[in-house]
Amino acid sequence: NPLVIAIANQKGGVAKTTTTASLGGALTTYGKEVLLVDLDPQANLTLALGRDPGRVRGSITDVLFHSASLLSVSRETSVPGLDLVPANAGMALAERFLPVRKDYETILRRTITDELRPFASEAAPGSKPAGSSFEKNFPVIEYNYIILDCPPFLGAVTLNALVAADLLILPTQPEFFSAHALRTMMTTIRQVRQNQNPKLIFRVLITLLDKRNRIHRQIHDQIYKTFGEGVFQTIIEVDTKLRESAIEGKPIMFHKAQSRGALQYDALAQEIMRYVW
Amino acid sequence: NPLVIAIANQKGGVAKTTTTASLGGALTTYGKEVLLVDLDPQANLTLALGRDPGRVRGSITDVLFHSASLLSVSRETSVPGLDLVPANAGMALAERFLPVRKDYETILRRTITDELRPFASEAAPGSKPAGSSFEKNFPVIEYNYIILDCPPFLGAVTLNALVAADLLILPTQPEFFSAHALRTMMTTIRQVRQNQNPKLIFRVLITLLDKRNRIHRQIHDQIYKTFGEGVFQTIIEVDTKLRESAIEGKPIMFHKAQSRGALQYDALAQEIMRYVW
Ligand SMILES: Nc1ncnc2c1ncn2[C@@H]1O[C@H](COP(=O)(O)OP(=O)(O)OP(=O)(O)O)[C@@H](O)[C@H]1O
Ligand SMILES: Nc1ncnc2c1ncn2[C@@H]1O[C@H](COP(=O)(O)OP(=O)(O)OP(=O)(O)O)[C@@H](O)[C@H]1O
Ligand SMILES: [Mg+2]
Ligand SMILES: [Mg+2]
Repeated sequence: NPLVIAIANQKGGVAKTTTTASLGGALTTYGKEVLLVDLDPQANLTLALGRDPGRVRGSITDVLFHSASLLSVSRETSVPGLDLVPANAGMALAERFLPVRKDYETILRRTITDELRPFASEAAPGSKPAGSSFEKNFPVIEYNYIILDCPPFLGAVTLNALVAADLLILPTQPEFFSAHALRTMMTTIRQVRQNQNPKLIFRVLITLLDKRNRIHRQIHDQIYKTFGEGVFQTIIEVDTKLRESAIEGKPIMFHKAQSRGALQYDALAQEIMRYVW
Repeated sequence: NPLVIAIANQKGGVAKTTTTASLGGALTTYGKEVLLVDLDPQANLTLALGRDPGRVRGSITDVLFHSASLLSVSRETSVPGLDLVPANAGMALAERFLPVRKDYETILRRTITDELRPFASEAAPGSKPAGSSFEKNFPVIEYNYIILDCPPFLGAVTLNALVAADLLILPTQPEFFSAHALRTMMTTIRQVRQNQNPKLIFRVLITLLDKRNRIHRQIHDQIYKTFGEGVFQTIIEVDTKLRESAIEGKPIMFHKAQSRGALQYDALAQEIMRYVW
């Protein structure tokens, strides 16, 4: 069964997209099959993998609004083992029109379960009889990881991702507004656990750290003191090679494999693979 | 008549809030009366001025949803001449519930016109008879500038700000995703000019520039080449004193007046005051 990872934070510019592309890339170097899903109307993840959001035919909008399957809109990227469900500007309407649908917050989870976790849906009580749906449900590709890149807004789209996820990664820049956003995210996690997804686990990931900066060091220490186990051991420091890789349209390890960014996201991938979620 | 300035960009983390607080502070040092409005559920502008969003009684939500007046929810800050309409987490519901109201995109403009521009509304055809509303409309405080801090999302709230604004400032980090976001913003500006606000003027403001970084210098040059007059002469460089001022709850010139950040935002204020919009 694939592990579903949501990368979310209401705070803007904390490296949600950079983490999704980099972690996805790192996991494929260990032979894992990874599906990345762009849930942001900015479509930065689509850009970061070398695609033009303006020329995308099928996208996540078709999955959320027109019951298209994930597999029908997913595309291969330049990286073997790394597929992408792209986004386009149409996602901006999702915040307004998604909430009118019944059970709108579980659309993504149901799609993933139906398509990519056939065995899980059979185990669930009251599920479809094994015989009839087995052929339809059998996934073409067995993904090990599905990673969801969220917009900087706690609305219907991000809620869908939190309900679908096994693990929530909270990229956090060691700065005042970003650290404050963790408070709101904790409230949201509590609500999602109570209402739709009791098993949701979260981990804070410190990103864009500049070790020379006093405020960064202070807030880094505060976050570890407050969250303890809830923070990844791995820290992502500022590395301009990560900016370059976005322009190149490739995950960092396929742009500069020995850069600090590539090595740190590789360490993150190892930390995630080691842990049994 | 107050000049209404919207500070918006779909891209997250490009210094929208930092620009709102810093520009507002700089304008008061020239004796201007300034009203800042926090339109973001993150309520970072409220935090940046030393207030706790969790303990705010009246907020922008009351104005948008319960026809409260701006003046009834505005509060003085620690800076003379700088008032704030705070936000709180309730703003997160605005994207979902604002669009059901008739003419939802003009709520903010109508509130500002009724309350803070009494003379303008008399000039408009078919407006209320001068006598009856003159007493009610006469503003308590004559603001010179109203500055609107927007969330990193192009929805109903940011649309309200663009419809109400005379000038739109687009803070832009000289990086790939941020530069790409300008394309979307231009489309939105065209639509707003065609539908609701033909006189809307925009200016790009380069923020968080690191002169030592090659990509930053390249993208800075590209933005000037593409937008020419549409970019402010003033550039805001990275300055950690701006991070400190957010923690202190004061605009930068009231935290470290001789810092690079304070001087650059002062230059921006001068550039805005010189220009006749
Ligand atoms: N470790 C890093 N070192 C240097 N630059 C980085 C690093 N991580 C991300 N960046 C850059 O910082 C900017 C913000 O990162 P990114 O766009 O991934 O954040 P985000 O949280 O996805 O933003 P948004 O809230 O707009 O979706 C980008 O220009 C990105 O290239
Ligand atoms: N010139 C600067 N130098 C150093 N740090 C800065 C500068 N401008 C902003 N910052 C810091 O960068 C981060 C992003 O800025 P800010 O929060 O103002 O952006 P924003 O566009 O309002 O973000 P959001 O999209 O989440 O609303 C903040 O931590 C802020 O303190
Ligand atoms: Mg992003
Ligand atoms: Mg902000």
